Amino acid sequence: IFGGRAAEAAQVPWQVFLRDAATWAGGALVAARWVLTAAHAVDGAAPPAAFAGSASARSADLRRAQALRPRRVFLHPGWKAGLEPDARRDFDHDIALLQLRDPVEMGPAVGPICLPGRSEAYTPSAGDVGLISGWGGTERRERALTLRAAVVPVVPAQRCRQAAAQADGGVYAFTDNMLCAGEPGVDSCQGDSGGALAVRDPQHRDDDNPRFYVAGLVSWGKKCGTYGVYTKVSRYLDWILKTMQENDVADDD
Amino acid sequence: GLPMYGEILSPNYPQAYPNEVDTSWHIEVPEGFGVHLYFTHLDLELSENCEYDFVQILSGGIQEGKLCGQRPRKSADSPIVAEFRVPYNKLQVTFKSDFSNEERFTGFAAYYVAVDVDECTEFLDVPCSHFCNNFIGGYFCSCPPEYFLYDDMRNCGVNCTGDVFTALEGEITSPNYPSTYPENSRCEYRIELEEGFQVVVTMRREDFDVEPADADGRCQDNLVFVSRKQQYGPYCGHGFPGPLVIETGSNTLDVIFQTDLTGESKGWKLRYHGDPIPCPKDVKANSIWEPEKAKYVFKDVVKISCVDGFEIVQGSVGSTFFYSSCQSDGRWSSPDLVCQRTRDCGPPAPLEHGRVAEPEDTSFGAVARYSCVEPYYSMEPDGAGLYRCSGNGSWVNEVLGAELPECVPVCGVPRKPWAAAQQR
Repeated sequence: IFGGRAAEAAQVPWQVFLRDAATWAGGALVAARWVLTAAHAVDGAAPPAAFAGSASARSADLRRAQALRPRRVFLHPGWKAGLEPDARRDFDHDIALLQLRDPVEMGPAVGPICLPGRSEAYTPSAGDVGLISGWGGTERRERALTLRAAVVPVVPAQRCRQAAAQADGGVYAFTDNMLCAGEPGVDSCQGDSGGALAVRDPQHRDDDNPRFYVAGLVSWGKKCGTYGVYTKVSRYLDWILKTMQENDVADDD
Repeated sequence: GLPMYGEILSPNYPQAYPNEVDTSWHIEVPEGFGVHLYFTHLDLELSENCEYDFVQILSGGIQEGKLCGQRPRKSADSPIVAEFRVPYNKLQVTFKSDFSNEERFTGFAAYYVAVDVDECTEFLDVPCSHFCNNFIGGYFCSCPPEYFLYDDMRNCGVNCTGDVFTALEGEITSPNYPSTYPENSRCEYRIELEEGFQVVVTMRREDFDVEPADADGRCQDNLVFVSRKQQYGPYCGHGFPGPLVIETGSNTLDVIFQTDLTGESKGWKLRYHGDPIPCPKDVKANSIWEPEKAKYVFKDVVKISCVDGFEIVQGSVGSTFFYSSCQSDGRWSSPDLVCQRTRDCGPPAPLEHGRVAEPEDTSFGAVARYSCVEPYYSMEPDGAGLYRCSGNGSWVNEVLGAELPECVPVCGVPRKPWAAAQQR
């Protein structure tokens, strides 16, 4: 996270840390057995280890966190899987669901983020702000060991198209399934992938206890600290609900 | 084969009897006869109380006589010097002499014959209850008109047994009432009504006159009622001593009147009628009887329903009502069935990510409240946490029925606010 500061788990209780040899990413807990993340973060041979309720990414601290046993990864059918990460230029449909073997025990540091509603109000537009968080790169480090978070504004898609074009001659595709957010110096970065762009629920009026929904997922960007591209979750609500409904199992196999 | 007569002579008679004689003769004649024993000659040593030599006559262990010395003839025209008559058919004669007789004594000669006994007069015990008739070698009893001789051939009574009364009402009297009842009789009457009716006996005090109790309080003549359930009496005396109305609770009643040999009383008269046998109005707790009546009698049927929360358990099956009928014996069918609390709902099932305030009492009407682990979980549907123990033994919610609510994670609400997350 660029332009952010240290966060506590209770401030972003939906934040899930995905970690294995090839993965250092985030995810958003959306139900007791389901974690929403970026497809490119879990597009590997096996689901990565997952942790909830810890602001620290240190191994010693993770041992005290709630370990989530992945059961299965559901990549969005539109996601072009299996490409070499360095060669990928198409991040369309960068969304996946990680199914857990056991339900997550909710508490002060662990809790799901809401899914977006069906109305247009749940597709953020320029001027809205969102909270991003993760253990990705910062201005000073390639990876953060303590969770960091920042507030980013949603900006017109053109900003990201321009940024992409300037960086790589327009080979990156920016689609309607993506959100553009950030501002100079405030952005997500490598290692934050899959984490939520959390936006206040426009239909929840309790200012003392604001409610957040997952508007976007950290997806890609060319240069950290400019603008970042986020998967527009509202476009995938049906797929998310259908996948969870069809595959929800109560018993551990 | 028993002799009707015989002779008894002392040893060596008519020569002198020896010293130290001890001889006995056992005389036995046929039953129904007595023995006439007479001596025609007697010549024994004389001693005070016949201590030395004597002839002794015993009957049934009792000494009839003891003779010694010489006896003269009792009259000129008879050879008899001594004689004995016993009304029994057995007699023992014993002769004894001591060790020294200084003179010569010739002993005795005696004869016996079987003689008829008048059993009707010669014994202290009266052999017949009414008339006694003697004949040679025996006797027989006979009875007045309308009496008959019992199998013991000694006692007479009247034949007053066997009447069965089946009409729903009627009157019964002792024989000859209001004239004196016969002695030495046993009269057994039976009142036998249709099932479901009980015999009710009504007696007026003045209609009862039976020989009063003896000094020991025993009613020698007495009237007894015996139903299937209990016995009433024995009653005796002037004026009926029992309850004037007896509800027997039974459709049959035996009326037994017994008299002894003595007494002259006029007897008794009773009335009876049949009354439908009532069943007790025994409404048990937590039940409702339909129809409700002041009195239930034979063939009445009631529906017994349990109030809410109670049930009747028959085997492993529970129901909320049953039918019971008043039976002919005055008892309800299925008397053991009672309304008991419905089976306990038991502890409420646990709720994942929730709690339940478990009541101490988990029977019908008890309340269990579920809640979710707040603020991390909320209940769905909202506010569906109240469950009541229902009559069928399960916890029931007004909305969900027997299903449990769900505790679902509360989404999107951080427990600590992100202060920076304010729209600028």
